[in-house]
Amino acid sequence: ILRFEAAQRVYGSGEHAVTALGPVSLTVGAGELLAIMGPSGSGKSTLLGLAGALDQPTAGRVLVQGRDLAALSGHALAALRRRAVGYVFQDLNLLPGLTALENVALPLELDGVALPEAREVARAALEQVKLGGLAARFPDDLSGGEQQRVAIARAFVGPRVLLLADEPTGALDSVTGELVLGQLRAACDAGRSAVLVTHDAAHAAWADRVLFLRDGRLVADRPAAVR
Amino acid sequence: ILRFEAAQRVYGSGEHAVTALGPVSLTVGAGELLAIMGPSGSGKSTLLGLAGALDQPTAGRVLVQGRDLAALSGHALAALRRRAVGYVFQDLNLLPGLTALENVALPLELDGVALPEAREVARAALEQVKLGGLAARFPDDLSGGEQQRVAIARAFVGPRVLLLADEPTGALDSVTGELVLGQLRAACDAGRSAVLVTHDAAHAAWADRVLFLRDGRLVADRPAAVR
Ligand SMILES: Nc1ncnc2c1ncn2[C@@H]1O[C@H](COP(=O)(O)OP(=O)(O)OP(=O)(O)O)[C@@H](O)[C@H]1O
Ligand SMILES: Nc1ncnc2c1ncn2[C@@H]1O[C@H](COP(=O)(O)OP(=O)(O)OP(=O)(O)O)[C@@H](O)[C@H]1O
Ligand SMILES: [Mg+2]
Ligand SMILES: [Mg+2]
Repeated sequence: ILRFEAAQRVYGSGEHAVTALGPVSLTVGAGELLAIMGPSGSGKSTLLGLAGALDQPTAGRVLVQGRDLAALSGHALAALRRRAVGYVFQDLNLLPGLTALENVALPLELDGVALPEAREVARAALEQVKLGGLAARFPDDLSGGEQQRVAIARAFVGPRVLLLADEPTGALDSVTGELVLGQLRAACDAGRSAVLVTHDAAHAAWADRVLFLRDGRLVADRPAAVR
Repeated sequence: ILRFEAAQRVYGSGEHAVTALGPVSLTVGAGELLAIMGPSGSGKSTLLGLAGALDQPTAGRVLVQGRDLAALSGHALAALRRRAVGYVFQDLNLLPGLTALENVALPLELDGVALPEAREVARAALEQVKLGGLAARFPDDLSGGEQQRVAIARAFVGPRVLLLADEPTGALDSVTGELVLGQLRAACDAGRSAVLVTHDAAHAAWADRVLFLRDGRLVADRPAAVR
């Protein structure tokens, strides 16, 4: 589903160049949950940005569903982001002018799903993260953890094959965090693939494999503990 | 330094009323580090907002340095927020048009500290959270955890008597998180007071006391474990 071939990301140039990531090579298969851990600034969000076609590598290749992202048109990339890849961003990226329900329904509507159906699916996704009663709230009227769970619900809706979650439980208490990880695991057991960035070893333990980054480089790749 | 007397916060009214917090009564003495834990949506950020004069209670009283916040003019409240209380917000609130250094220096400059001195103090604060090399970066060019540490540095500068930290380590790896808690502890040992909202029991263990909230109510109040 996802492959990195010596992918690298460098910001700036010359004496100001910052190598945020790489070169990194990795593979994520169908149904696999891959966790990525590492210190602050080690390249985790950068890696997810490349995987999700939100950014391009400075060198090397990133392939999703076997296709090199650099070879896709802007239109094809947008379609991929809209349909195939779900994101939970580190800074959430909820639209403040939309309610929780509308935020979750939006990707479906953008992809042509009729409004009533999009809203129904969105409502079910909010119920799954225990937010059904808050569907009519705007993001500013929700707690930090409630906002995070809206972002999670939005990432899950639709027939996504790849879920990218950047520290999706940072603002959640441990019970709610385990609820979310259980859902991520269930999604993978049902065939989706996911890459989870986390600082929490207990959450990484839900994964099939854990990669460790430091200063943009892979320093370890090991199976997660057997649950 | 901080006292809540049956303080309550209700959003909306009538059938749409949401009791986010309270009634809550509590006291934080000089040099004390108080941790607050609880599930998502239990009222933690709401409590900090009242403590920091960013919001007003619907009922009850909040006193900082013995003064009822409701009795202070807008000017006096602004001065209190600028000088006496440091915040690390859950959504960080960094100004995107300012560099890390400028963000940290800003409260000092607004309070009349001369620019060179403000910048020197800000630089030292960034060094303390291991960000000295990134002082010239804008927030968008920093990782999530680096941004969080800029927010922490900003909260510490100046002669603040009360530090309010809303999940200040959510985006940090464990080593960096412990660094920050160590500094918060050192600030309290030097006489400041702090209220730390955290989901991490290991971080709460740095506190003198831990309060637990659930559905806006205090359900437990116990000494933290001895370190
Ligand atoms: N502006 C608002 N209008 C209505 N309800 C609100 C508003 N802000 C917060 N709430 C509600 O008040 C309750 C407490 O919110 P608060 O942000 O204090 O929770 P929290 O403990 O900080 O949660 P988290 O751990 O998720 O950050 C929640 O149920 C939330 O939905
Ligand atoms: N736009 C940018 N310009 C320059 N440097 C950047 C930019 N974005 C990120 N960086 C740098 O690249 C490195 C990796 O950033 P990245 O956001 O991937 O880290 P991270 O592992 O997600 O960290 P965190 O755990 O703090 O979120 C960091 O050193 C960061 O300062
Ligand atoms: Mg990151
Ligand atoms: Mg909160």
